[in-house]
Amino acid sequence: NDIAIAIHGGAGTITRQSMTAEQEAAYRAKLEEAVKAGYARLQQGASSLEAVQTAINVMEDSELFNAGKGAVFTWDEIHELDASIMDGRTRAAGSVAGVTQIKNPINAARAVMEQSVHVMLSGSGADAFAREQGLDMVDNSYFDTPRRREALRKAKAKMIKNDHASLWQQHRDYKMG
Amino acid sequence: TVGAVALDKQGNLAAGTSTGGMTAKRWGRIGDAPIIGAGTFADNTSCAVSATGHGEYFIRYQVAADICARVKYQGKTIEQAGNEVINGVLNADAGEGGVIILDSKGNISMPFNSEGMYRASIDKNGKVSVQIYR
Repeated sequence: NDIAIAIHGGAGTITRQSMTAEQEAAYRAKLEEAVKAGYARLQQGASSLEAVQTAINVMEDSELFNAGKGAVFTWDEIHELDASIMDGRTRAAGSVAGVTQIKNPINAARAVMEQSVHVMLSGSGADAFAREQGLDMVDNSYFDTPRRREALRKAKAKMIKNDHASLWQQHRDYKMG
Repeated sequence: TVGAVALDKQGNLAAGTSTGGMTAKRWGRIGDAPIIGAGTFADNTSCAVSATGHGEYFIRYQVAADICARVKYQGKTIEQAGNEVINGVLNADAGEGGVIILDSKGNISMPFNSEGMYRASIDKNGKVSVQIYR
């Protein structure tokens, strides 16, 4: 049978003007590495689930993408990660949401699918399940990157400014009593 | 957000998605990535989908499952179904993002309505493609 694979690393306001040549080259190289890693698994006869997991692991381990290492910060300056996986043969599925200590959340999603009777686990319970399954666990600071911290600083500044602006609009006649 | 869809030698499809969510999110906000049918879906009788974008829209429109349903029940190609959902349904409500789709014959489609989407594929002929912009 034919084999094939496709991957994505996120969508959004991505233009040539917003990236240096070096940054673009880094993204292209990592995307190629990830898709080729997944494809190699398919060539070896591995399942589509294995190929998906392998390709995603490469991107989760890269600081370039918003998943795993390099994930964005929450308002409280930590990282909360989500992942899911689905098997087209059986429509079995597994997912984790709001996890904070699992190095590769896609591995936890697969463990939920294959090692539990559930489809979705969340928060500290999902972290505990992953630990019991022997998955790689990390301190939440493992996911920190300077680039994402700077993005959080900018986002907070903008949100606070907008909050002030909307409050000012509501109370523009405050001096009237 | 990152994701992958694959077709193996046994003819089985799979899809997966992993994300850090959105910057400065609060109150335990969850997007579409862990929601089966919204950000991820796979069914050998239709297709496999992984999504990336504004999660609240992808949840409400059940984007991944909707694409596969159009393939399964309306007999549409993945290109038609993906285009209808991403550039039609989603676009009409200002939802932004994209998907990667793979069917059981090895056809690949990667529609998006944002300015760019990091994406790569190796098709059934072994052709490698890596793209970022439109």
